Amino acid sequence: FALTGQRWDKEQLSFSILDQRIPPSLGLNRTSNAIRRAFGVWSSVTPLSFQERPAGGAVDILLLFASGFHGDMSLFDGEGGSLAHAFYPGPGTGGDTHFDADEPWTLDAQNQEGIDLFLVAVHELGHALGLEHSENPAAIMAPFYQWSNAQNFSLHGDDIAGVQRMYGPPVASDAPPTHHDDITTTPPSTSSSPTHSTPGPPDPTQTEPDPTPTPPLATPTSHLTSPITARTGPDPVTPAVRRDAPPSICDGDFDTLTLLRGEMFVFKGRWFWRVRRNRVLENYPMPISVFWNGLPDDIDAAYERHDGKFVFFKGDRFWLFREADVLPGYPQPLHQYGRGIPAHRIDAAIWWEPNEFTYFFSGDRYWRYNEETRSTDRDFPKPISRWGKIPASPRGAFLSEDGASTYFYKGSSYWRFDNRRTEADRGYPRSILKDFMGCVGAPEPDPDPDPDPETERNPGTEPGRPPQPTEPGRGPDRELRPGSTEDDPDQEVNMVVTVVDSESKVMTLVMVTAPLLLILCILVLVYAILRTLQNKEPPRALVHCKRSLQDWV
Amino acid sequence: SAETPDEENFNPEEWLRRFGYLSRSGLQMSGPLSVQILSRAVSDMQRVYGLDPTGRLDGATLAAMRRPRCALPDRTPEAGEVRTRR
Repeated sequence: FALTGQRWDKEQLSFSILDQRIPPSLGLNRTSNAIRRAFGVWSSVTPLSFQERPAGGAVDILLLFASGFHGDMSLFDGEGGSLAHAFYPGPGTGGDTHFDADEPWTLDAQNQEGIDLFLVAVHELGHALGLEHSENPAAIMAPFYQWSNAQNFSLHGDDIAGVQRMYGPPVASDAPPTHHDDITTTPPSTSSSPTHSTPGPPDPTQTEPDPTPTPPLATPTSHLTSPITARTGPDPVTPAVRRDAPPSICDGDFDTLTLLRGEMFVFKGRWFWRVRRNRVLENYPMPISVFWNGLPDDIDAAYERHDGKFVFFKGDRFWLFREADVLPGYPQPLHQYGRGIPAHRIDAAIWWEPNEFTYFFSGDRYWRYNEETRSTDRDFPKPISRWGKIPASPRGAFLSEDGASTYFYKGSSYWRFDNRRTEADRGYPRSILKDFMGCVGAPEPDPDPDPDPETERNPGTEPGRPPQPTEPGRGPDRELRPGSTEDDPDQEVNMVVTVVDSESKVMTLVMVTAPLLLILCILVLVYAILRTLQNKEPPRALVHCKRSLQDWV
Repeated sequence: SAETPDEENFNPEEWLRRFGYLSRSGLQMSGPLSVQILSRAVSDMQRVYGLDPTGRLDGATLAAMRRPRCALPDRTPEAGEVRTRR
């Protein structure tokens, strides 16, 4: 056996069984009885007792049937794959146990074709009490399903040793244990007849994604089709199947794109691409769930944090991944990511290397976020127009390889911002499909026309306002002049352009003339040395020596 | 098409990743896995499943992989060092 290091710190645990999606072949009563029996198996070898409560209240262990991605970290994959999963002990979702509604559940002890719900429930409740998978293939905590006689079921010694390592033996160990001894049942107050719990015929609308995020462990939802059920699913004409066809990257309209470990990742629906040097890598697009298991479809934004972790945003929730593994406890509400960030949605996020701050974009505003203090800076949000003429709600932001430029993406277009000059580059937007995805023939968007001809001729000048010094490389939010307001962000940008332009001209002049003067000085010096050597006579001592030698010879 | 357990699309490597026998971060790598890494993961899986740990993806091993099972991984993700941006 193996332990997770987590255990319940009390001996009386409550549970409830949700009656949605109960297998119609079993019905609510038989299903509930099987689960109660499974609880009884564990209570018979431990001091634990379990009390059933009506669904809807706060309980320690919630049991439900679901299919596909159902609001937690795991996917169900239809018949024949993953049967169930359970959370380990802990507050919140600890102990909750989910069964895949698509499996051929049975409680017929003689039928070895189906999947016996009782046996699986015993296994999952082992997880709910703190057991990991066992390496003993004969144990009920072995990871795979194996039929055994459910009527005369008894735990393997390995399972008993594991659970008793955590909780000890039962208190009244001298009494012969029975399966139902330690289970008390409070009848559910809500009507839960098998008729109500029996799912109706497949509803094509159920397969459409729900735009509103559901909290973890809310009513199980079957609308998000897993990649596995997508290929093996029973109904090939539902909209979900059409949606499952891999899209073409040249269609654009991505949910978001970001750089992770220096490579571009493009997300759309339930798919993502990896793009390297203007080319999509082989075997892409790939379903998001293959790599980031537990991440939902249609994500809003993603970025690589300064500590190397990946952060994904969707609606008012966020996920934290270490490489491909979600960290425990996620998703969490957006407001828990840090103080002051937009709590309803994030359109784009970027860790901005030049000043080592993180920027969040939402609507027509942006926030500067300090990862150390986990809070946004004061004076934020600010208008997004400080980054140039990028549209509201950009769907991606990323840095160039050398960190000199920031790119913003939306639709099929991208905009470039010069980080050194802290101004938006001209000639944008351009087609991201053409320049980054290698889509030949993608139409080029019209660059934004400059509405002010005066500005076009003399960019950055603003009559009546003197230029102010800037702090290059500190981000566009640093160019706010004292006394200026948030109401005229474009004027702020123009002012920055004026200062940077005049400074750059002086710098260019100095950089051209200084080397020329240096070269001229060197030439003059060389000429002077040559002239001096030509005019100079041999040293007197040498002449004398030469004469004396001649005499001597 | 790596994660489907049906006959046509079954991918043992993805199965090993999914249930913790191979690091999921390995998907970041472009090249194929080394024989040693794959063999070690298969041996690990065979041991848990009560098979002879040969490290070879033989028929019995593939059949075991296709068996219905619990969705929780058998091995927790490695808690090794993660490369940072710089």
